[in-house]
Amino acid sequence: MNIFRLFGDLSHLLAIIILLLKIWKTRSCAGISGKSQILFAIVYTSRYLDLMTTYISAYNTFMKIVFVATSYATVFLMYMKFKATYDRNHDTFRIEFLIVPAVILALVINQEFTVLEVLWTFSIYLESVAILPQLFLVSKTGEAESITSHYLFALGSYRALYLLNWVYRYYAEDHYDLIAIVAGLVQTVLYCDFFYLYITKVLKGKKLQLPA
Amino acid sequence: IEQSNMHDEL
Repeated sequence: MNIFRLFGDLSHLLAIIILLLKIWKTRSCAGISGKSQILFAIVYTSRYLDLMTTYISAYNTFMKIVFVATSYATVFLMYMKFKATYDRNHDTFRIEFLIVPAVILALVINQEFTVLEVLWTFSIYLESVAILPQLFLVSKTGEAESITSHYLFALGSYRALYLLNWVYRYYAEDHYDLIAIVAGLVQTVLYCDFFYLYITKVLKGKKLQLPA
Repeated sequence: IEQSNMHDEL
C-alpha cells in the first residue's frame, strides 16, 4: 500500500458516499445516470469474485464488500425507491455498446485465459468507460448540480491517483500491470474535459454549465 | 521488472 493508492481508494469511497447522500438527502436521482451505476455494479461484481477465494488483507476485503454493496444500493435507490425522479429520457446511452467490446477485448487481450482473470480484465476495461453514460447525460442536460460535479471530481480523481500509484509501484516495487495502466489512462483522460470545467467553474462557485 | 499476476488492488 502507498499514499497514492490509499488516497485513491478514499477518493473513490468519498465519491460513492457523496452520491448516496445526494440521492438520499434530496430524495432524487435527477442528473445521475442509472446506466453508469449499473455498469459500476457489473464492474465490482465481476472484479471482486475473488472475495471468496483469495484473502489479501482486512482492508482489501472490507473495501470490496463496501464497493459491491453500495453500487447495488445505488442502483436499487435509482430504479426502485426514487424511480419517479430518474431522468429516463436523457439517460439514453446504449450500454451494450460498452459491455460487448469490453467482453470481446477481455477474451482477446488478457494475462491468463481463466474465468477469474478474464472477468477481472473485463471489469478493468468496462470500468474505464463506465462513466460515459454519466458524462453523456451531463452533456445532454447541459449542466450538473454542484453535488454531482463533486461526485464526478472525486470519482475521476480516484483513478488519476491510481496512475501515480502505478508509477510508484513500478519504481519502488518493480511491479506493473499493463492492462490496468492502459485502461486507467483511458478512464482518466475521459474526465479531462470535466476536470477543466470543474476547476475553472465549480471551484469558483459557478454552476457546471457545458457549452451547449 | 515483472508483470504482476496477483491483483492486490481494488
